[in-house]
Amino acid sequence: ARSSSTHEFNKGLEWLTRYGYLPQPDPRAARLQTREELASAIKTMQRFAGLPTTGELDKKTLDMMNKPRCSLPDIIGTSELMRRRRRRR
Amino acid sequence: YALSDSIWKKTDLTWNVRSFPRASQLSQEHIRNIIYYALRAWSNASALIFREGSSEQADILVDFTQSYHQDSYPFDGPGGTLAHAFFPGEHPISGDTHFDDEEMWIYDPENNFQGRGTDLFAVAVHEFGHALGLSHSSAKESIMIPYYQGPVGLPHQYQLPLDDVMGIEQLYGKRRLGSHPDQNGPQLPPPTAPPIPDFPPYQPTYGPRLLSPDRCKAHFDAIANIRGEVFFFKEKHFWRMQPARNLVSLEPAQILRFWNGLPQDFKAIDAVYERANDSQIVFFIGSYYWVFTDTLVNPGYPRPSSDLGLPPGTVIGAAFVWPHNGKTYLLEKDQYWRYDDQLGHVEPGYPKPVALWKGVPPDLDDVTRWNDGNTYFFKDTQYWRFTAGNVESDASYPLSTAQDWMYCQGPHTSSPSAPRRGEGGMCLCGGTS
Repeated sequence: ARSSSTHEFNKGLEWLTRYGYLPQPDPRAARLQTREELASAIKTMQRFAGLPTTGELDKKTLDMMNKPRCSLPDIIGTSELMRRRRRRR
Repeated sequence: YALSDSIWKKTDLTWNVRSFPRASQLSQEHIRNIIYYALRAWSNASALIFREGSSEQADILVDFTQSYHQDSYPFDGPGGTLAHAFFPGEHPISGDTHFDDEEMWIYDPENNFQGRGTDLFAVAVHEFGHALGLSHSSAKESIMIPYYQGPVGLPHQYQLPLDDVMGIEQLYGKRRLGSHPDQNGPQLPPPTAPPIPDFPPYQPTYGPRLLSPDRCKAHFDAIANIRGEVFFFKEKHFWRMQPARNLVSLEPAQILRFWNGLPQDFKAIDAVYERANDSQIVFFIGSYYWVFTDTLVNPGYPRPSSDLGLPPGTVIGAAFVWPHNGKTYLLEKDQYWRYDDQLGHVEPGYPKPVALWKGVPPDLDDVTRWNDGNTYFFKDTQYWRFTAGNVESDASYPLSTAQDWMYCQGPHTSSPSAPRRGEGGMCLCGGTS
């Protein structure tokens, strides 16, 4: 059971990074995510997806992460070709 | 709605479908028709006008592609990511829209095929939103929500949700009075014709994954030491052994998902080696060869093996660099050539009989070096070791490839299902642990 939840956690981290909720790893420096930073990223993702904002990788969140989707990030940072500034009306 | 910081500086844009799905039941006409209507959704709600243009010159190039496709955003096979598009701009790729060719693209306006495919029209409308400068929206009713929500109805009747209309209007203004994008549209598909042909019968073309071969049966097609790791190729898969002698995974990877540029329909790789002079990687299949820089094939390949100075039609079955002298050897059945990587040509006086290496049979599967400085010859289920520059195999060989390289329990067993302790006390772990 532990192996399965670790796998899901790692997949969740990878997903949050891929879609812009967590910063890309910096190849020049080892970096450890804080628990608060992770919970905040999960909450942002949950708000964006219209889920309850628990800040945890719960079943609804993991199910949403498994849904087919567009491969552009939701929060785009400094990606060269796809960068954008997020503006809200 | 959410805007990117990119916008087209013109409102008259061209589009072209540069490549079509390889296995979809949708015809090319049908695809173009769907793309036309997906763009029309945006032109109906703004001052934009779209015309079908010629390939390469078009502002929005549509491609159906898979895996790594040279834009740093590889697709991931069926499910997961479906498509992406590049925001407007001056870069050649700006506006281009890519669909994962490994999805089951269908036309399903009435959602009759629930879960058995992805409606191309719904995804295309979303992606063109990006190509025009919109980002993902968190509004559930927006077409720009990042998650696939299923079909959105008939293309010729489709109207953008208000959120998206306001977004596109902010970028390009309202639709001009008197301008009707239909009249400025392409000749094909005719907008007045019945919108979309009937969807053909459902016939799945992709299984969940390719059936992978059993590593414990050995009989590898090709084996090569590349950058210190040994790759074992069999049919359309490969296993990868790291310098610490652990397999990256007991499950093989698909060759075409890692090595980009080999033909899709190849049956097996005959030989592979890493060139000593420039570390480029050479693949032999039949009487042709491909040269790779890392995992990407170089332009101009394949070339016939005769370009290397070999007799026309030569099928190289084994290739390796002999660490004793740094020379490259190319083997075909019971004969071999010595090849000069610097000159790009075989040396004079060849072929010679493979019998130079004593103790091994002809028609080897492949030969490679290991990081211990020794060279290993493989055939069927067995391997032979040649220490340093010896041309006679070490005593007590051949041994079992499956046992010693693939960590299988016996010479003729199937893959072990449970983790076990490997050679030299190394722990072998199953898939996810």
